[in-house]
Amino acid sequence: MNIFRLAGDLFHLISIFILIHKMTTSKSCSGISFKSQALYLLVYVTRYLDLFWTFALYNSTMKIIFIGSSAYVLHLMTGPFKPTHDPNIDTFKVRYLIGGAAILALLFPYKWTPAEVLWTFSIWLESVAILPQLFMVQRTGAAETITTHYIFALGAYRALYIPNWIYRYLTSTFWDPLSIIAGVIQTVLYSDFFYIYYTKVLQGRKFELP
Amino acid sequence: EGNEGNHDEL
Repeated sequence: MNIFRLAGDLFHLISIFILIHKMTTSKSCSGISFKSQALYLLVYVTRYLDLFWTFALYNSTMKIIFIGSSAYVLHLMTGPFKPTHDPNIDTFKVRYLIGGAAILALLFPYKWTPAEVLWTFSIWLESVAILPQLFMVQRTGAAETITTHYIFALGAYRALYIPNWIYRYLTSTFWDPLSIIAGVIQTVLYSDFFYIYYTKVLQGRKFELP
Repeated sequence: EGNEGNHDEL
């Protein structure tokens, strides 16, 4: 554990808190992509299968929080707040993301065991799971400020993992190329968003695309 | 050398 990893995980927790806070206070999930949220649940369930055979207090607790909160968000979106979700603007074709992640997982896992292939699948899928959400923001041309805070916190989490990986490599030669490549791709996908978030939202203006 | 399934991150 190092400060970058800890900060990254905290941003991940903050993003989930912001998302649930936004939904429960506004009683609405407008502006949130159901498809991205469904992909995240798929990511957590396929990555954290090792909950059944590995226990570490910090990691296991976080894993349960991520799976549980993700399932809760989907419950809110399909149950109480379903009328506020507009499927007509949530039209990204996720089958290509799932298919691409599945192909990469089958071709290049660390080991060809079901758990390792699913772990690799989750790493690749996470790297692109935000795309339906970013696509939705792009289609509508604007986003509520709280939604932009959510996307920022979620992006900051994986961005902070990059110095964490550098630190771990330098201090213990820990080296996880799959996570690193996918994590860098994930961060790059957020980069446009980060730029607009920085130049607009942080200066008190609304998040609107040029 | 890879991480070889030693997944101690989230």
